[in-house]
Amino acid sequence: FKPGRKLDKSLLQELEDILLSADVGLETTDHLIAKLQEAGRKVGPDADADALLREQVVALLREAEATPPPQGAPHVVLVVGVNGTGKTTSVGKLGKYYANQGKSVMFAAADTFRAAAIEQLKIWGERSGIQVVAGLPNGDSAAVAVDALQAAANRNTDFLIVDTAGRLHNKANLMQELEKVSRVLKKRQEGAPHEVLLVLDATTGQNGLNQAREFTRTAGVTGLILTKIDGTAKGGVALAIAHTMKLPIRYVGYGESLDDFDPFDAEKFAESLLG
Amino acid sequence: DLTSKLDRVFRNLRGVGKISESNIRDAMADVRRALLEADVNLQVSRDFLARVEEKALGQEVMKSLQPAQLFVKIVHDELVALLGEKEARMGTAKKPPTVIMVVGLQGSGKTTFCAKLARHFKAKGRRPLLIAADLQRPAAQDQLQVLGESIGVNVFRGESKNPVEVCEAGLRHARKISLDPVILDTAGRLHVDDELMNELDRVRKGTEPAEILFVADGMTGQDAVNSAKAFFERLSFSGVVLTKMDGDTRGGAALSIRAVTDVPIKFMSVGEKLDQLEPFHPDRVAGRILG
Ligand SMILES: Nc1nc2c(ncn2[C@@H]2O[C@H](COP(=O)(O)OP(=O)(O)OP(=O)(O)O)[C@@H](O)[C@H]2O)c(=O)[nH]1
Ligand SMILES: Nc1nc2c(ncn2[C@@H]2O[C@H](COP(=O)(O)OP(=O)(O)OP(=O)(O)O)[C@@H](O)[C@H]2O)c(=O)[nH]1
Ligand SMILES: [Mg+2]
Ligand SMILES: [Mg+2]
Repeated sequence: FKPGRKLDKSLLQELEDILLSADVGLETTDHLIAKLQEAGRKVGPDADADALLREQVVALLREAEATPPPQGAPHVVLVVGVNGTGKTTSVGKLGKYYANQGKSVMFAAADTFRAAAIEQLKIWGERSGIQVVAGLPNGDSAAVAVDALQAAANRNTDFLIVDTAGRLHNKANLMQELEKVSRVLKKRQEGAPHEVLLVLDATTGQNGLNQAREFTRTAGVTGLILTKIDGTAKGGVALAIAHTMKLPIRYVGYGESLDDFDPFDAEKFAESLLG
Repeated sequence: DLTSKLDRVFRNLRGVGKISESNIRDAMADVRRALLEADVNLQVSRDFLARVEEKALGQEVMKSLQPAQLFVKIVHDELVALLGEKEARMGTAKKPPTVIMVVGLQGSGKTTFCAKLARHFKAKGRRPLLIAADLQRPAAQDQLQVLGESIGVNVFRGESKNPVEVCEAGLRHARKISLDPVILDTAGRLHVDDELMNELDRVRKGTEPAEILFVADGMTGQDAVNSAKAFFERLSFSGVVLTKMDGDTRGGAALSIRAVTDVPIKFMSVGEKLDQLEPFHPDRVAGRILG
């Protein structure tokens, strides 16, 4: 795409196509195009359309930013989302990210359902020297979470990251199970879980909005982890979620290794979305 | 839903006189909106709408007493025709065992599907072998082994650190003890990872599969065409599996993938349990896409 182009009807169409092809969706695309036209009118005939649109995207993301929650002791991060999005891998990466900052971390293997889920998280724990609290397969997920919280509190651990089973948001019983995990954590420690991160796969289409809505309704999502951004998918639905729900993107996963993980950068995201 | 939206489009002019081309255009805009909301790829939607417009303008919609219903029928029928035949057949090897290679992006549901497919064959009296060829994801082989044990199907875990060699060794093992079909669970990978795409090519050359299935997440958005096209160009896969269709995704990826590869969708995975596997029903998916 060529920077510095004039804002005319054909360019507007082209930019609309770019946004829709990036999974931004109709509503947020219409909003951004309207904002772009408004900005273009203010700037005048020499407006650099591409730069203006990037600014609109960044502005939208800034509106969704929130001050991070106050540090809990331990600080409990609950990781949730639909099946296969990269939760367990992201738990491993987030743990390493905190450990790199000199913090003490513990993992709770609260996915007691899926085959070899506990083994998978234990391997990530081994790789970063992070202890994993686990129960038995098919045990009660909430019990594992609260046992881990007890252990973390006893050891004055800085961060407890709770990995949960993937679940589709239209499954009432599974969402109830998640609500119970959150509720028992809160009962055990006021303020917990301090963060609830919804892990969203960048290849996800408009269904991502449903996911964000339902997981927020059930578990009080505080932010997103956007994964698999190293593929060709742009993750535009995360922008739609930022716009319609004011949920911030907290981290980005861009690979299958422990270090393929960064705090979210709005400028970078806008550039790759429109590039 | 779409029918009631279109009802409104056409109802407004029923008393006024005959339906004009501009009314059809309004109806088309509603269909376009429905397709995009359903995650059908933008270009695929455009091509589809062009075909529908041609049919709608050439047909009796303009003279019909129930234009909305007829228009929706045209859209629905065109969608069903494009989504393809019901129950497409699986390939079989001339000389057993039949090898079925399962591929796709990370987290799409391949390992779970391999076990479902094994269960499906076992129920038909076959003796399948699952090969744990994902050597990269932590505990992937354990995952397949646990699933295999739950349905009494053998899972082959190789000695080699090379997935190609594991598949070849597993195939020799299947021949030795007459297991058939052989289902290869491969590691998830990005279509833009050349090294890993080359690895799949070597797996294919080493095992000569009668069937290569591309497993795609039913909630995939616009990017569905990119991964499907790239995997197809490399492997010429012969079937598509859509997973997590027990969710509330509209499933537009089904149309996108079919449109750019022309490969039949053979199965739909509709749950985490191993018995939750269905053959593909184009009429059901068409209704879902249209909302
Ligand atoms: N390319 C890429 N792959 C990723 C990324 N994050 C996770 N993955 C891969 O995605 C697949 C699924 O990851 P998991 O961590 O098991 O996902 P999950 O959400 O815990 O899955 P369930 O617990 O089964 O719901 C694995 O193959 C990961 O290696 C990422 O940022 N980029
Ligand atoms: N609800 C639902 N979940 C599914 C379905 N198919 C698979 N899953 C779940 O999706 C997640 C990912 O499935 P896997 O089989 O591990 O996916 P994969 O493609 O092998 O993942 P990688 O090997 O990491 O690429 C797991 O939690 C599965 O239980 C389905 O049809 N419906
Ligand atoms: Mg997991
Ligand atoms: Mg797998």
